[in-house]
Amino acid sequence: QAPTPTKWNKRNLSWRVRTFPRDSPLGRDTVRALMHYALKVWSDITPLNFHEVAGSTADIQIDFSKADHNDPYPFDGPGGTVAHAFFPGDHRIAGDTHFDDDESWTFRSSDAHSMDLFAVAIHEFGHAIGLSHVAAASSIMQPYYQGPVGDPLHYGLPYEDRVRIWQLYGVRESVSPTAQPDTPEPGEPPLLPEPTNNQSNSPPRKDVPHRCSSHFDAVAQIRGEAFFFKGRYFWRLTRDRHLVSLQPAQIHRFWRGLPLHLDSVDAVYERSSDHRIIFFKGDRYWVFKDTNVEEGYPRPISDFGLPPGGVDAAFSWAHNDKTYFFKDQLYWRYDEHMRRMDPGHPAPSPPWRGIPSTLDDAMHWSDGAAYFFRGKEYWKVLDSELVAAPEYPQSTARDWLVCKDLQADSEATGMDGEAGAHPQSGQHDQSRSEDGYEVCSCTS
Amino acid sequence: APALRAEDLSLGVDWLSRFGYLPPADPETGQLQTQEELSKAIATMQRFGGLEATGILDEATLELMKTPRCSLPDLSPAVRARRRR
Repeated sequence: QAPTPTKWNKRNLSWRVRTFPRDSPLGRDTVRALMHYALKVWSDITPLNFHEVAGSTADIQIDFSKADHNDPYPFDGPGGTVAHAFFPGDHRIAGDTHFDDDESWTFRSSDAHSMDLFAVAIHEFGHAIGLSHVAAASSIMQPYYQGPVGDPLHYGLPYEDRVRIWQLYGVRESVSPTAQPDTPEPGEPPLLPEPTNNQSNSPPRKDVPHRCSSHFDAVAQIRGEAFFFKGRYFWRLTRDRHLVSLQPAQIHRFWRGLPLHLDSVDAVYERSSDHRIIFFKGDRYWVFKDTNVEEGYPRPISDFGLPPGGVDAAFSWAHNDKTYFFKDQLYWRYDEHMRRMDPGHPAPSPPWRGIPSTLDDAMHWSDGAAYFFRGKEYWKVLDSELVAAPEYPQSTARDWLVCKDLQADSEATGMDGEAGAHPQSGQHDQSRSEDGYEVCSCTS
Repeated sequence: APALRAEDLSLGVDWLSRFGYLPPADPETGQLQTQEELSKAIATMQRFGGLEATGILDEATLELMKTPRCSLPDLSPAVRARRRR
């Protein structure tokens, strides 16, 4: 057995798919989803946290390359070597993971000659966080490709792999190393399933909101993606409006630097002038560069010329490159370049007609339209128009958060379950049906 | 055992070097390895791959060498040196 390689000293690792497979039936979103779940296999049981980023400084850069691609491990066409990853360290390529673009990368394929991307990705990410090859046949770190490993949401690492990664990073809080003392059987429940309503070995997350019955504290377009914030959590949608996960992510684990006691945010927007991301809560605001807070924050919102009392909504309108703040029935128009409020503000009613007089939040979207959110509904104002489109308001849960009307209705009245698929009144273990739905979502 | 074909031996030596079972080929002597060293490397590879450790480059071993796999070596130079000591 090779000696234990280096490990990451930090616990928050960023990742990014830099290049995608060229001739693969797998779409980009599917590739990203499979990478997400392959990393999650490791982060579920260790204190490591993985965050997808858009920039070029990701710790784990993922590429699909052919033949010689400027590292010591050239690929060799179909078969042979299929992927590799670099161990942790300070060097530039540490953590980087390369897949042979000449392989037939698939997911859930019945073709015996295809290469299951999820299975290979788990193995390679094991290297990327410090594991070397082992001889144990049941280990995911065995060097030979042994076929698909099953559903990403129900995959549990073999015991020897769990022990080896725990030796490097320790056990994630909420995971009991003795909970599964032996090699899991195929089909065994995932090691760290999402908490169910009535049984879980992880700490209860009673404050986790449900996306289908929530109205949101804040909504923002950040780096082209949509973020829906509620309490201490947020949901994220890709540029093509695919929900990254049905389960919300914790704000503090992604947006690093917000105070841990912060239990919600009031408004969020991406500043057009420098693409910093601004979070508002009460009389204070924070400025983020990517996912890290900048030094010197929080600052008082009076920096913007806003009065005490906070804001309900904030968004940057691409049409005139101005930032709008809303509080109760007043709004302000802010010039980011001049760094001052435009004269005549606050004003009693915003320039858009047909939207509610008070807002939860608003955002500009890549279709050119502005979207205004209030309660469980949203209004769309087409590019450069000043009146909400006639068919609005519509359901935010249905149109953005992958919910069905029936589900939203049933859950609002306390019924559990993914009602659109399997309405079962009184069923408490909702994660099963929801997980099943989630797989469909991420591979579509 | 049936006589090994030259290309199989070549493939085997190349494979064993690539994945850490044999030291990289000496640029001055090419890929010459002693029979004992080669046999030990094959046995280690067989053990690692779940085969019977015969030290002989047989069909099963060649088949395993053709199995799709990760590019990273199974043994690092440090481990190999320790084993030799």
